[in-house]
Amino acid sequence: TVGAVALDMHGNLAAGTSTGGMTGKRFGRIGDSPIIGAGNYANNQSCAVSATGHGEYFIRNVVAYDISAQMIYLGKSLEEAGNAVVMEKLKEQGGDGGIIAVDKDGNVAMPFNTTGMFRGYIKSTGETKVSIFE
Amino acid sequence: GRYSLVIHGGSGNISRERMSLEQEAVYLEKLNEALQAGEAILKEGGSSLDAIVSAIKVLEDSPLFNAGKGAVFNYEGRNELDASIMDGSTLQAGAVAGITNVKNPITAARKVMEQSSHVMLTGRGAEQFAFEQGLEIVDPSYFFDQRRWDQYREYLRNSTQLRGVADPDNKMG
Repeated sequence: TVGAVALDMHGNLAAGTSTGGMTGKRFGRIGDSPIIGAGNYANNQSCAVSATGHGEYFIRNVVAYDISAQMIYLGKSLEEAGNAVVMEKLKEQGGDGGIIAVDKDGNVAMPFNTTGMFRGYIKSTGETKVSIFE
Repeated sequence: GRYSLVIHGGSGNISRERMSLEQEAVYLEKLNEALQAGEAILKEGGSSLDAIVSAIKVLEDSPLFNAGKGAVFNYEGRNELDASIMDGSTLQAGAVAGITNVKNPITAARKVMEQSSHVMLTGRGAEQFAFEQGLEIVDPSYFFDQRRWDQYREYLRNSTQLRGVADPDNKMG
């Protein structure tokens, strides 16, 4: 699975996710990537999120929307909401994976509960980083 | 003039021991290439939608990641691709699932969002829509990658669902 989220100069957020799914999948099995709210979500009021991991857990927990909702309704920061969902809720259920997200102020979050996630970011400040492991 | 772009190429229990420094460098270089592609749009005042599509296409076109070229194989040995996109300013969204012949699935998701009244299209219908929208259609063999094919063969050898019959004792032949 691959994904990207962005905040542009006009203050607009967008999220995209694309995947080949799961090796050996059968019977038309679909994961979270094409499901809005689960593997992909964007709302200018909060954040843009793209997810990767064990899709069934991300669907059941409506992960991408949940992060946005915790920001809007609970006033959490992007980092707090991302960690609450990925590092606590999903981890407790054995839902392996991670998310990337950017909020309306350009803050970035990339929490994951597996041993690695291919990830990177770049900002207008010039700050940039790519990495795989912790 | 503030902008930010974040990308991922998938997560998993990747072990550092099994990845050589050379392999790691190849992955990091492709991630940087995707960031450059997206930033080139943002720094010119372009839209976040254009930026994420540009970055994702770089990753879909690379056999290193499970999307587009280099996607994993399903039980029948075919590539079935899914994608979705969402615009935070309008809350519009588009998605495709189970497609086999659109070169860049993220472009199909965007067409669903912008050129249809639906959110998700699947299978043959989604492929027909993509064709009518003038997207690049490829032979399914375009997505083939030997490394993924070998993983698929390994999966079949190890799968407990041999010949469609569950093998509760996990006997391996």
